[in-house]
Amino acid sequence: MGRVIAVANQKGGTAKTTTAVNLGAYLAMAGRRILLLDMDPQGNASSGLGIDKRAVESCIYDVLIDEVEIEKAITNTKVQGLDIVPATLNLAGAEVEMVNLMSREHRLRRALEPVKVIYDYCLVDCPPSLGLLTVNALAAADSVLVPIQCEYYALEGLGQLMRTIELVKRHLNAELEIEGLVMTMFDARTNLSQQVVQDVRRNSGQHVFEAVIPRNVRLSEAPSYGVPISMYDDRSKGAEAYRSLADEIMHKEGA
Amino acid sequence: MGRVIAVANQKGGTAKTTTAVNLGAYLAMAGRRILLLDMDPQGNASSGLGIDKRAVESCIYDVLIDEVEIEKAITNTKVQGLDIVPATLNLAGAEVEMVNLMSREHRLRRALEPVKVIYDYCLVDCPPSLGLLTVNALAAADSVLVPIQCEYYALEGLGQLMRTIELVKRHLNAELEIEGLVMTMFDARTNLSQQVVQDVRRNSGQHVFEAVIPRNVRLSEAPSYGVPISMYDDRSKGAEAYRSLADEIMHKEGA
Ligand SMILES: Nc1ncnc2c1ncn2[C@@H]1O[C@H](COP(=O)(O)OP(=O)(O)OP(=O)(O)O)[C@@H](O)[C@H]1O
Ligand SMILES: Nc1ncnc2c1ncn2[C@@H]1O[C@H](COP(=O)(O)OP(=O)(O)OP(=O)(O)O)[C@@H](O)[C@H]1O
Ligand SMILES: [Mg+2]
Ligand SMILES: [Mg+2]
Repeated sequence: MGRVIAVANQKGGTAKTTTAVNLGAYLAMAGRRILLLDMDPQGNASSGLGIDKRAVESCIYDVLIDEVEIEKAITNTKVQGLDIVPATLNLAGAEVEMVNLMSREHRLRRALEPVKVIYDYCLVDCPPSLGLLTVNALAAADSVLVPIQCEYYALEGLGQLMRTIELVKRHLNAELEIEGLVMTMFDARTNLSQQVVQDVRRNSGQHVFEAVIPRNVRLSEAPSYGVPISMYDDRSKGAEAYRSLADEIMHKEGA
Repeated sequence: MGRVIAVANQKGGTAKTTTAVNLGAYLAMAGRRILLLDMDPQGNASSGLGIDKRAVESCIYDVLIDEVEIEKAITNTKVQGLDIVPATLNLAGAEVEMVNLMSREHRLRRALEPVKVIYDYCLVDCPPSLGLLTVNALAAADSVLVPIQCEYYALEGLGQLMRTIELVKRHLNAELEIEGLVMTMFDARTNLSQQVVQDVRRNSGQHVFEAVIPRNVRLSEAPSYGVPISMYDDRSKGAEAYRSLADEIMHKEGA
């Protein structure tokens, strides 16, 4: 039965998209059926998986605003077992348009109902804000995966995100749990990275995955070829880290 | 007469805050009077300049929502000539609260009117979205400075940002210009960085500053001490780059 995991952090540039795309790819390579939902108006996850946005017929906007059946918006990707509901430019207007819609926070949850059973995991890539798109993802999710950059500014927003998750848990989705925190862009050469990782492991009070994603240029090159790291450079340090994150997540499920 | 420059890009993590703080510091060191406005609910610019958010009496939220006089919210920083209107946690609720307020897009512009004349530059640090906080900044600004990470995903959002700027120019602020694009986190060791810089210089159709900000760990360490790079490591490559960006901006003004 499909578990919905929201990949969220309102801090910008913490590797939410890089994590959703590459974790999705390695879960699919392990034989799981994965659906990736691109809820970011920039549509980075869609282009990171080689989707041509001009050729997209239905997208996440149509599903959320016009209540188009989600099956119509699901597209294959180059990765066997990994499907996507892509984002296009019109998603930029969705938050304002949803403000006055009926049950505005549960539109994604309702849309996912019919397909949850087909997939083992649904991963939702969130934009860098705590607006209605992210709230929809948290209301639909079983758990939240929080990528945290190994940088000083990244620590600041963590409290705010935890408070928002608590609010969603109280008002919209009592089952919402924290899947865990994953440290990203770790640079072994700097003290800053080590300090941030230690700080988060000691003080966050949350589960922090063993897998730490290193800063690795291959991860930032892969999207320009429209493929995940597993297809671009499967032996890179970035690939190894995301493969072990996938193992940890499957292991945690007792899968 | 104060020029208002919005530092904006809806892509997350492109160094908007790092640029606003360090450019502000070097403009102040050159003798200009600078006001920094922290419009990001994470309040990174405030903490990057050592502001203790618990001790803040009035902040940008009070100015935008309760129409508190901006003079009451202006605080000194450790940098001579650089003042700030800090952000605190309550800013996270501002976008939703502003939706139904009178003249919601012009609240910052109106608030800045009385103090524009005291400062040479007002720099507005924007959050990673195109919501009402960023729209307020664009409506109040004379020009927009766009930090662009030297990464593939960073190129995707550029078109969207330019369209939003055009919309603001047509409906809210006919004088709005583009100050220029500044390339950030350039890593000379990777082809990706060089390709992105070339791509932007050739295809963006906008002014791209000569100064390219290199990836430099000193820039990401400075905020943990609550000081700009000029006070943390003034001889680092990151410091040099922001100093020459400040020179370029002043030169452009014919200052
Ligand atoms: N481990 C890594 N090593 C090197 N580069 C990385 C790594 N992870 C992500 N990147 C790059 O850093 C940038 C930011 O990552 P990404 O876009 O995935 O973050 P995000 O949190 O999704 O950003 P946004 O807040 O805009 O949605 C991208 O250009 C990406 O290619
Ligand atoms: N040139 C640089 N070299 C190294 N690190 C940098 C550089 N510029 C910024 N950083 C670091 O990268 C991270 C992202 O930068 P910053 O927070 O300024 O971006 P932002 O665009 O303001 O992010 P957001 O979208 O969340 O507002 C920060 O941790 C910052 O310290
Ligand atoms: Mg993203
Ligand atoms: Mg910022």
